[in-house]
Amino acid sequence: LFGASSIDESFWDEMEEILIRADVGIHATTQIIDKLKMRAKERNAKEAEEIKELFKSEMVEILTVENGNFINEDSLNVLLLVGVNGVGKTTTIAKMAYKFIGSDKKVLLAAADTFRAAAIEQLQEWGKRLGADVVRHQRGGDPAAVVFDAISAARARNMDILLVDTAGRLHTNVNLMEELKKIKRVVLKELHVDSVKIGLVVDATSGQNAISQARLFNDALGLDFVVLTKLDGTAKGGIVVAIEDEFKIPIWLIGTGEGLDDLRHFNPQKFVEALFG
Amino acid sequence: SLSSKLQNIFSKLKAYGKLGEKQVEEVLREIRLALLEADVNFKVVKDFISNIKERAVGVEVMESLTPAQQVVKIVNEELTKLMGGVSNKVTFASKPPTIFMLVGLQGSGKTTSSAKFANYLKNMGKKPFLVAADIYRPAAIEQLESLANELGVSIYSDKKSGACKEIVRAGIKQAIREGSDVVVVDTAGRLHIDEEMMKEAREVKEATSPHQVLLVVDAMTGQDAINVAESFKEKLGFDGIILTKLDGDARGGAALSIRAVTKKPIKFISMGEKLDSLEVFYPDRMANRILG
Ligand SMILES: Nc1nc2c(ncn2[C@@H]2O[C@H](COP(=O)(O)OP(=O)(O)OP(=O)(O)O)[C@@H](O)[C@H]2O)c(=O)[nH]1
Ligand SMILES: Nc1nc2c(ncn2[C@@H]2O[C@H](COP(=O)(O)OP(=O)(O)OP(=O)(O)O)[C@@H](O)[C@H]2O)c(=O)[nH]1
Ligand SMILES: [Mg+2]
Ligand SMILES: [Mg+2]
Repeated sequence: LFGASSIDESFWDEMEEILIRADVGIHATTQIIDKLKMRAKERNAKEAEEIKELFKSEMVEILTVENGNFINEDSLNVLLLVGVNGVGKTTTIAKMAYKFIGSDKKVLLAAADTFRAAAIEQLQEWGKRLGADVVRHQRGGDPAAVVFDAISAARARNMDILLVDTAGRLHTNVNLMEELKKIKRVVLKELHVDSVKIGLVVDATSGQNAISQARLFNDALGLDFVVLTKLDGTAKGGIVVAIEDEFKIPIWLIGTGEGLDDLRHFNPQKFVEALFG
Repeated sequence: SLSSKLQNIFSKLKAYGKLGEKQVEEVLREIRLALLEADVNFKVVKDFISNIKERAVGVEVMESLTPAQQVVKIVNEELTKLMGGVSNKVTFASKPPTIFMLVGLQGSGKTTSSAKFANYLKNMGKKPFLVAADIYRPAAIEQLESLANELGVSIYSDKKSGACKEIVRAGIKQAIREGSDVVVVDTAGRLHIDEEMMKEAREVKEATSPHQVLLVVDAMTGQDAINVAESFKEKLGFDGIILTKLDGDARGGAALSIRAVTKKPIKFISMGEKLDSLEVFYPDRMANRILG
């Protein structure tokens, strides 16, 4: 791919193709390329390999967002996972629980998807495998009530972390977004904002629509982190570059499979290498 | 919208009468942008634009009094052609039961679509039967059982079985025994690059000889859509597509990419989580949505 060592129009076309095919999107790609063209000029760069490295470091920079601790050591932490349908929220909750239990944290799960068929049963099955309790109500119940009870239970049992699973919903569904805002209000009535973190789960196979998802979920709730799932497929997940560029929400974790163990910390360097790989 | 964008370009360029190559380039850039924003595959866009260019610098536009309208018309025609004719007619096997097998990536909407499709068939006057062949995902069987119960549709499941082939064979036997004429098989989500799981899918297909294999695809899928569709076509083979989650604001360009590359028809679209939200696919409506 970088056999031609001269920087001509076909080189930039090649770079554009790599980025677009990775789902970085035409807009973010154009911005990155314009910036790189200037940088290449400033440095009087002549070698394709050199510019390629500049591309990578530019993208690593975009993907490196300052993020404080997501977990406080000395108080109850509530982590709420949200996102559109089918992206991997429930499975990610299970994986996060596995990770925290592995570091000797006391973890409680809240089945706040009271809508979808067998959503509660799905989380209960994971709870069983993890040895973690699941707070649940009837299907069709008020998700905010489930969360309220879960917080009481977490306090009573001196839990370190409460993980809240929510129903999948399209960011364009106003009523469902209001339901999430209500859940957030209920949580913030009980806990200090520093103890509450809201994460958006994004599917690596998604295209430009994930930007709209990030925008509307962020507008409604304020997002503290992103989890990028299904990176074990062939999709590159480049959409996070566009999301990061615009919203600066840190990417905390990535999903690399369907098992409890398939969760890793997001590493911008590795991610960018894989994108160009 | 793209039509108003194109109108804008033409009015700025005062392109009345003759249409210069420069104006065409500008228009093509706008169209390319719209299609890429809509998640149409990079290569499909490239080929599509060169086709449009060929027609746009042709006589019909050059001689046209309203070049913008002409170009938009060409784009719409080419898009609709690419999306395929209205091929929504559900066909059935000559000898019942007709078997449909739903496959696709994790979370694309297979289980929900299986239930919706059963409901659709029921409303058509058929006697559908569901088979829960996802033995991996926690509570997958319970999910389909719950939906079947809601619809009053018969279902076969076996929580103890570790063999999909056996489940579907037993399910079809049960369906025949009950006099069902259509069987809808829900399968586990799988990656096209997971050789074990693709092999299992082939085994289930061989064991059931489905009348149709339907690939369920999430409308928000990006550039990877082609990899997935080509892989499923090559390793398993499928006959049609169900495109889900079109009730959101995803433009759905994956539909165009998959159609362009596999030539397979989109049979249905899913417009929501309710069990009556499966709709027949209209290519011209989809073309308009993709253009934005
Ligand atoms: N290959 C792969 N599959 C995943 C990953 N994360 C989740 N899945 C699968 O994706 C499917 C959907 O996962 P869920 O956890 O049910 O997704 P969800 O967001 O909770 O779905 P809804 O609650 O219905 O909106 C399941 O089959 C999971 O096993 C991942 O990182 N890689
Ligand atoms: N908004 C919306 N949600 C949908 C649509 N179709 C399915 N869903 C939702 O998408 C999520 C995933 O659907 P499932 O049917 O569980 O997907 P699946 O392909 O069977 O998932 P796996 O078995 O894990 O691979 C659920 O929350 C569904 O309710 C749709 O057309 N619109
Ligand atoms: Mg879930
Ligand atoms: Mg399923």
